[in-house]
Amino acid sequence: IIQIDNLNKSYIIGNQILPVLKELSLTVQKGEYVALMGPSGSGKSTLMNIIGCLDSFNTGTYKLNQIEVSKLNDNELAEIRNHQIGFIFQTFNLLPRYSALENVELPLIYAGWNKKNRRERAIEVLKQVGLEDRMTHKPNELSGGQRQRVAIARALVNNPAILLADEPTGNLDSKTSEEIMSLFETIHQNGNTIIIVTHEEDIAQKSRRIIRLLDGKIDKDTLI
Amino acid sequence: IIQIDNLNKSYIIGNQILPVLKELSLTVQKGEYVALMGPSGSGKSTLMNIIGCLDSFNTGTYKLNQIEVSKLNDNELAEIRNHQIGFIFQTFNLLPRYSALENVELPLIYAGWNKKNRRERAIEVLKQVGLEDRMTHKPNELSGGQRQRVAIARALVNNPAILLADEPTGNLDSKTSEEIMSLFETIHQNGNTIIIVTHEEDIAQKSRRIIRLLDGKIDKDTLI
Ligand SMILES: Nc1ncnc2c1ncn2[C@@H]1O[C@H](COP(=O)(O)OP(=O)(O)OP(=O)(O)O)[C@@H](O)[C@H]1O
Ligand SMILES: Nc1ncnc2c1ncn2[C@@H]1O[C@H](COP(=O)(O)OP(=O)(O)OP(=O)(O)O)[C@@H](O)[C@H]1O
Ligand SMILES: [Mg+2]
Ligand SMILES: [Mg+2]
Repeated sequence: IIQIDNLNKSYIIGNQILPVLKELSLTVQKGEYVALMGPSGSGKSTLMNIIGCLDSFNTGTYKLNQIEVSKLNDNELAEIRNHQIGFIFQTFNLLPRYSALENVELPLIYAGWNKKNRRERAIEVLKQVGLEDRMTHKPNELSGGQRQRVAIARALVNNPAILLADEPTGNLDSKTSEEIMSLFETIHQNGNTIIIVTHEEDIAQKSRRIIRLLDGKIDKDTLI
Repeated sequence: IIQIDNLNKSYIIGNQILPVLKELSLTVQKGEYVALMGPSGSGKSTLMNIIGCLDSFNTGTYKLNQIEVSKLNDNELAEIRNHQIGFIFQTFNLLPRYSALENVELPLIYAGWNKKNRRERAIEVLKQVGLEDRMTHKPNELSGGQRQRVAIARALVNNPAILLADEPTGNLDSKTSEEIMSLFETIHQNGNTIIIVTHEEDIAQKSRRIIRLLDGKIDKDTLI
């Protein structure tokens, strides 16, 4: 479902070029459950943003469902992001002026759901992440772990074929983390593809394959 | 150094009152190293913000160095925050238009350091957190764990008597986490007081006392 070959991604900072992903190649099959690990700054979020069609790359190829992503226009990319991919950002990226419920409904508005079904579905996932009594709170009226769970609920609400989760349990206590991980396991059992960035070994052990990045390249790739 | 008695803190949401900290009492001696744990939403960040003189409370007393904090005016509170307390926020709160170096220098500007000494000291702490080759990057040009480390460096830069760290390793890989924790150990050995919020047991085990919050009250308080 994801085929990346010889990918290079650099940033320009000041007048220098900073290579971040270097000749990276990666294949992920439909329905796989992959953990992506590596030191802080090694390129995990950069790779996730490229996979999630949120960022471009410099050279190499990235085929999503056999379609070359760099050849798609903005509308086509937005379409993929809205319908095929659920993204949990490392920094949550919630809309500050909207409640938890409204934030979670947003992908369903893009997907064209009617108001009643949207509300029901959003409430259902907010219950799954334990936030039913915080639905009306805005992000600044929520704790760190509650905001993280709103971001999780928003990514799950339209049952995406591909779930990309960038450190989804970083702000959660162990009990809440376990609840989220069993939610992910259910999603995996339903045939969806999951890539989760984590720096916690016991979270990574819940996946089926661990890929370790080091300095912009794949250092290890192990089935569990 | 920190004496809290029968503290109550509530938020107003819509037209309802939501109690968050309930008749909370806590004593921390000078030089102690305390870990604060508890479920997501139990009130840890709220308590940290009150201890750090960033937020008010409704009833009860809070004495910092035997001074009743609720009787201080804004200038006096700012003075305490600038000179006595270093705060690492759960959401980092970096200034987006300034580089890592400029963000870390900021407390020294408030403390009246001259330009040369400020720059040297800021670079020294940025080295301690492993960011010397990212000093000129702005926050949006840094990874999640790099931003977290800028927030850590900024809190340490004027060697505060009290270090308040709200989930300081949430975005860090285990190697980088260990480096930060041994930095904290050195600060503790130097006689400073540390309160660290964490949801990771092995991080909490590095402190000398673990306080567990549950639903806005202290549930357990154990010396290690
Ligand atoms: N401005 C606010 N208005 C209303 N409720 C709030 C506000 N800020 C926080 N809360 C609520 O107060 C409770 C405690 O929040 P707090 O941020 O202290 O939790 P926490 O223990 O730090 O959680 P976490 O581990 O998720 O960071 C939460 O249930 C949250 O929804
Ligand atoms: N806009 C940018 N301009 C310049 N450099 C950048 C930019 N964004 C990221 N970087 C650099 O790219 C590298 C990889 O960043 P990335 O966010 O992918 O790391 P990461 O593996 O997710 O780290 P973490 O575990 O800390 O979240 C980092 O060294 C960072 O400083
Ligand atoms: Mg990252
Ligand atoms: Mg918190």
